[in-house]
Amino acid sequence: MEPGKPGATNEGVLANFFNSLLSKKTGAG
Amino acid sequence: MTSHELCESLLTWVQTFNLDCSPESVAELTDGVALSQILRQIAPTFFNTGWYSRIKKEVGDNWRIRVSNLKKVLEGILDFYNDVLGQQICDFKLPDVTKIAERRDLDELGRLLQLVLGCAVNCEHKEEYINVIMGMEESVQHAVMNAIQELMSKEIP
Repeated sequence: MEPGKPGATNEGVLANFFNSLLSKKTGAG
Repeated sequence: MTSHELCESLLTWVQTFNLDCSPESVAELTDGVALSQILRQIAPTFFNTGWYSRIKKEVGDNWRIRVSNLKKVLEGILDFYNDVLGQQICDFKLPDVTKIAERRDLDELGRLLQLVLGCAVNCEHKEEYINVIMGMEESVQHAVMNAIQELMSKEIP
């Protein structure tokens, strides 16, 4: 991730969040 | 994030579904028909033909039918959370469907869309829906993430 490049940070935050959602256990999964 | 921004972002998400009539505006979501079709795609066993047949498709300008449809959608969502996901949503102000139907209230519609989103990202085939979201524009992903985070903070198993 390049410093001073907010897009990269944003992408990282989004990817982390949605990946954690994918691995989250739910009642259905 | 304003309710207008939330609704617009979630409208973009809604448009990723294959619907009989894809909504072009937030107002078109207020009759409950598109939302019922989304729920049917998310969990066809739970939102089965019997449930779907109770949703009136020809709504027109009749706000009473809109209320009736939206009540069934909301009840279905809450039952799905309880019965299938094994979760209860506490401290989340449930949407007032009458306000959505009567005056297309965006605060209320935003909360209803949030609940539909919650069904999608927790359902059996959630990978399919989450991957679609991850392919969307970054600003939409942010709005979706915020909406899910708020909802998750109110869930108790």
